Amino acid sequence: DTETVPHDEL
Amino acid sequence: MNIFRLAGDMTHLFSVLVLLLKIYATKSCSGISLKTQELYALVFLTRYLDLFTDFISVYNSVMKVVFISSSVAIVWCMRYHPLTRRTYDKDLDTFRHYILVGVSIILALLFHDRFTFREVFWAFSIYLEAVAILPQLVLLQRSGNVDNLTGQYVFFLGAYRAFYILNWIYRYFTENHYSRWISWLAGFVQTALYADFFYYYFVSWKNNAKLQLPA
Repeated sequence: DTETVPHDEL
Repeated sequence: MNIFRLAGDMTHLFSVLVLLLKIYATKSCSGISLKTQELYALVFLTRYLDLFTDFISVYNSVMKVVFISSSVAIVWCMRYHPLTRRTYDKDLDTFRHYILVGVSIILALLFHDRFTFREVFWAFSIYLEAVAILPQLVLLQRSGNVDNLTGQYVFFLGAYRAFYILNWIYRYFTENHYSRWISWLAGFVQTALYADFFYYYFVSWKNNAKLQLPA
């Protein structure tokens, strides 16, 4: 699901 | 990484460099809001908590270190450096920015992706960044004449998030189930807050006149 995506943006 | 996000990061980096140049070249931080700088330092410190835990890429880690160290250095300069601290418009920079911090904390506790330490702090940093420019915009309106470097600093700081909006649109259409509505909403508010500044900045550029914000 989308929530486990790490924050890859600054 | 896509061209919009790279353009956004480079524009953001450029705005920091312009601010450092302004302070270093003019040996003055007049026209700069210490409160906005403090809010930005808080934004980076709470957003990049994963600096030592999640490694995304060298670029990502280097940029995080650059943003954290430059924002902390500018706050230190404006608060404690014997020369520059005297040029700070203390009596004009009166925005009650702790209210912005309080509202962002409440929003982060209410609206976040997951109720974890990292995610609540991340959402806090996103909400806070959306409003962090307010003390600076108020100061510009009060201080009347805006020197070129300060105007360019604010312009590029506003432009970077506009590039990020293009990046989010691009990612929405190219990556399946990419949804970051917290970033999208906050990013839209953040960019909208610059709207009138962008207008007066464009007018001053078109007429080749000094940037004047109406009081």
